[in-house]
Amino acid sequence: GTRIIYDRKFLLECRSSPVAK
Amino acid sequence: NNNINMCPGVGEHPLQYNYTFWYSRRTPSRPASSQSYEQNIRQIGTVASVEQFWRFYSHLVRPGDLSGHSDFHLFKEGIKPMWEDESNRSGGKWIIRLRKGLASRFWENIILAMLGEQFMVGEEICGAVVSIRFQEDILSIWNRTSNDQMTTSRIRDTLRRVLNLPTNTIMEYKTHNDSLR
Repeated sequence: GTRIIYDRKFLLECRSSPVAK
Repeated sequence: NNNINMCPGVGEHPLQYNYTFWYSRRTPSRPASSQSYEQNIRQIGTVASVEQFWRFYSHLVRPGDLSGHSDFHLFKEGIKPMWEDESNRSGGKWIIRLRKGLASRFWENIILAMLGEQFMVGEEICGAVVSIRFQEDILSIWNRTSNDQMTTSRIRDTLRRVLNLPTNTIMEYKTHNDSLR
């Protein structure tokens, strides 16, 4: 099935903006 | 939180799998038998989304700041970070030995690659460990099937890429069976 893939850059962006996008 | 059924919060980015953090510390006087290992390791929290991961991780001590003989483990929920676990029994691990001072940065990079499903090996990844020792620190990533060479090679190549390891870094693959002997 589909896998949920995130790159490092995206994960780090989520850290600095905790509000959901 | 030790909740077994952690879910992503509203608007959060779900992870492919839930992951559980574990922590263990060995006092030098104690033997390293499997029983004392199980007694010394404890679950410290489970995360289901990117946001939950950062909230939890931000409150953890950085591994490089730990002293003595300590380990952080991040494993898929339901898999114990022990070779005896059914998911690990036929598996093995890539081991990377690091000189002091590098553990925190490399640990973060390895777990981000794991949470983000960068290894592209299906269900094969079980978890990752950072082991703080006196002379050096050790990173490892565990997979289910040690004799699947396509998978183990792919994990090694992804590690090289995401960690951007110094060229002289030695990577070693050990089956859990070998570790047991």
